[in-house]
Amino acid sequence: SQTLEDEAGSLISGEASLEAKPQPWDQPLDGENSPDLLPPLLKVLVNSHVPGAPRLQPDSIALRYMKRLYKAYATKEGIPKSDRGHLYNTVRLFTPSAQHQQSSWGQVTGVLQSMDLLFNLDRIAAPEHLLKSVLLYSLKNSVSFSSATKCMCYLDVKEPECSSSPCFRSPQSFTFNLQFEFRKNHKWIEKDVTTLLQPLVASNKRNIHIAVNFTCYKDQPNPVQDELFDVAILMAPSLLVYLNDTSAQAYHRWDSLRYKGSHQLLPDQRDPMEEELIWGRKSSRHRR
Amino acid sequence: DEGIGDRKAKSPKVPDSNNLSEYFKQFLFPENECELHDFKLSFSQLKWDNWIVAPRRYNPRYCKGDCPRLLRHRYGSPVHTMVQNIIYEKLDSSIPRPSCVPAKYSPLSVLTIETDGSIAYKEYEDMIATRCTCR
Repeated sequence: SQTLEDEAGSLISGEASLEAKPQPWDQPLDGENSPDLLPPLLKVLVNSHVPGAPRLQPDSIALRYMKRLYKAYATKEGIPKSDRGHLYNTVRLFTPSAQHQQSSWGQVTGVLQSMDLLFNLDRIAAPEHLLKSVLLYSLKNSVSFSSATKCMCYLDVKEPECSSSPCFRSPQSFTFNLQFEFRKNHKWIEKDVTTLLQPLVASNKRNIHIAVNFTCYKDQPNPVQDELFDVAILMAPSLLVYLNDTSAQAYHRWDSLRYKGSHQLLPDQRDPMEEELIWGRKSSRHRR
Repeated sequence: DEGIGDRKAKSPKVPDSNNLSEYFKQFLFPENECELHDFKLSFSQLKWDNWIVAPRRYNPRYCKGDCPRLLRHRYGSPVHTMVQNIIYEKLDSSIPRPSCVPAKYSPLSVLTIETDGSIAYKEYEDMIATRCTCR
């Protein structure tokens, strides 16, 4: 691998005898807008000349969730399972970079908890289009609820206050409330926040501030469980985003489905151009 | 064959029927014919296991072997490949013979830890060779 890396290095520094035209790797590798032409694995070969980029350690609970997702989506050899009908080929999990939380405990209403979360979504590359996003709450294994516990949750999603001179736009904030239930032996609770995040990610906002307030109450108050319950929901949620990477080196399930014969595709999944072509041909036949 | 010299001396030594396919193979296909081979690597060998969490082992496979002279029916090779073979054999042996290369690939799902500590599940195209051809 040493010679391989040397070769990759010489390619990058342009020592090797290449044609005059600029090579894809001449682009700035880490620039935000640099076309991601090099498969990430090759990029590692190139970057391995510089001491390996330091890597922050991921949250262990989040890593456990993603390993579970990997097992659901791919075989042991790493081949994507073909029985999945959705179109995303990328799933990213972000843990909040900053969070402030406080909770109060009301005998009658159960727990009132508020959290201020800041997510940095810089890793979402330009060719990655957002299809779905959820807030992911994880519950400690030890907690199990005798009865269904209901929560009312108020989310406030805003762009962080702009640090530069007077803001050109007042920070957008969306408030909506969610009703969800903690059920027995549930380890994860997912709440869909796609409608909130879509406009921000589409307009290239990558720092998202989410203020979460929720009140949970139970059918019958049971002091013994309260402290358990209190601990259970103190976990700050992670943000899960499902994306369709439109770049060349990403796997497009859609293409492979199409190659298998467009007749198998659902009508609405067919390419509109193709649809028109088919209908066009039929109508001309009728006319004849 | 009636009356044409000594039957034994003339007719080629034909093997008994059970290894007939072996007999013909020597004419039609080279010993180490172009085919798919495994190469199982673990990302720890490349010191990438600090950022690639899954899969544990990755088998990209590769194509190796000689391309037989009669390519058409076996590899779906274009006619150009046979032309190149004839050029190599009859006209100019400095022209390379057809090469054994991958013709089809399958994708690979990778679970990685990004530099900011976020976790990404991604599916990459063309990461495992699944069929070879001669070109």
